[in-house]
Amino acid sequence: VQMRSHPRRTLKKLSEDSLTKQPEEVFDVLEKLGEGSYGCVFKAHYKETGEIVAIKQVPVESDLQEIIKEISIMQQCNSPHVVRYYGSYFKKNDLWIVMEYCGAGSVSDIIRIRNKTLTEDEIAAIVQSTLKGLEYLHFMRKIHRDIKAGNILLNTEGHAKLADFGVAGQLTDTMAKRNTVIGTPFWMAPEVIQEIGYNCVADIWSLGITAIEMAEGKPPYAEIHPMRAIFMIPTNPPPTFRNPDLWSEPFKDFVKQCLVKNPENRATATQLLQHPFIKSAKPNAVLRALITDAMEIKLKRQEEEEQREQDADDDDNSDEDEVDQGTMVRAGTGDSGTIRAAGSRSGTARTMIEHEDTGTMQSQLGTMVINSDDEDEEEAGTMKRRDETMQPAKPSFLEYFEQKEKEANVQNDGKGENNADNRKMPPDGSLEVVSTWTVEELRLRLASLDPQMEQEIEQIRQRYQTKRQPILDAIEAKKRRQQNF
Amino acid sequence: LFMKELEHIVKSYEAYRQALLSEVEARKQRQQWYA
Repeated sequence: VQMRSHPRRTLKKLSEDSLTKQPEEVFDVLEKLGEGSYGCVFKAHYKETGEIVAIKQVPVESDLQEIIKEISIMQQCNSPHVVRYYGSYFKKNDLWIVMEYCGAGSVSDIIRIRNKTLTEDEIAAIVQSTLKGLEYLHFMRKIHRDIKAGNILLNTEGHAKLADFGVAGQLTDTMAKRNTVIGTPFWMAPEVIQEIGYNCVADIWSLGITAIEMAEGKPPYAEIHPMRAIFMIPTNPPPTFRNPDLWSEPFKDFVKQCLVKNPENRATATQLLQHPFIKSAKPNAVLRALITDAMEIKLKRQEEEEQREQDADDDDNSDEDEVDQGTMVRAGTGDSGTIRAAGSRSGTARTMIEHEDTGTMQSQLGTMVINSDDEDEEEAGTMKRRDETMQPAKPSFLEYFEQKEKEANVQNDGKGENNADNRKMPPDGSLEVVSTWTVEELRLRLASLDPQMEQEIEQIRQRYQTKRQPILDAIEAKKRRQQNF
Repeated sequence: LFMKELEHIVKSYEAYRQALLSEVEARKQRQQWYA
């Protein structure tokens, strides 16, 4: 793994010539980097300059609305702390979006690959760059709305950059506060959840949660059902570290400043850049070891994978899960503060237990968009859209619900009256009926409660989707324009 | 409106869950008392 120690030549935009050609004439697609929320991301070689870029390939039948919003926001940004956009192509059924390549991947990828949380020095360096990105974005009157470790990318020089603007929003002077519920539940600010209107400092709350995520490997409430967490975030006092003794006072105070429930009293990005924790942050070089380590592990895994593929052509286990369920070590503290998967061996003091179902919930839980704020497209004149048959992407938290529902159905299958459908919640105000049931009946009803709730939630989601679709279709019909970028 | 309905569902289920849990606890205590 080679680290860059000097700034590389920065590509600003693809040349006119490049944009008129077919994308495969312009780029050599090298390898798949991963799967984003709306398609696959590939590493590619830009033939004209020899630079490496990232290309996101999005199927046109998917929900393009978010991806077009992302392009528009990236197009308007010009900051070393925001992932750059170079151009787009339509190729058969895919939209190719060419962006800046960040060789070290996302912060959450790095944590997962190394199975280690970050040290305070590493966190300070990343948060400092992130704050600079947020300061710029907020100055441009834009809100990211989905700040989390998964959306902070690192290049090989250790510069952190904001990415994934799929849910970002633009504030206008007449609309100083938005009221759309958007983001990823565990990272969402209380005012966003409460729909009382929010502004740029909603990103600061998410940054505070992200700092905890980087330190502890997961955000607060990650072990709680996301729908319940949504109601706990506005109700409970601001979350804190699971074990505050492990962290320095400046770091704890920084997180405290981010996690102020009243947005009016919450610090801005500019103010937080002056916080002692950030002011004393070490240069980006502090991230070198972390990045080298992550890239070496990645490379090793790739080589092993290639070797395995060569060795075992008829092996059925070739698509095994990449996510290691093993021990996650708190950085720099030996075996103290170990996060382990439930059921594994570890009796160390200060051990944090990561339950298996928590991991599933977190990994499956994507960004959540509830109210569609279509005014965004009205404001962004450069946005174009062409498909007529698009279906709104189903939020992954609903897939989680459906999966749980399926599991519950399998468990209840063949048990006749034990089926969750036969144990509906009594109508409002008649909870006294519980005293007439047997203990066994009470237990069965408790067990079937979550699947039932999830089923009801899915029903109302579908009902509202049916109501919204004709309105969305009408808006789309108005917006359909040419498809050049 | 969607969020309001959602909140209503979650709150109703929370109340229901609490009622069930309290009843299970009450039965347990009663059992202990009988024992």
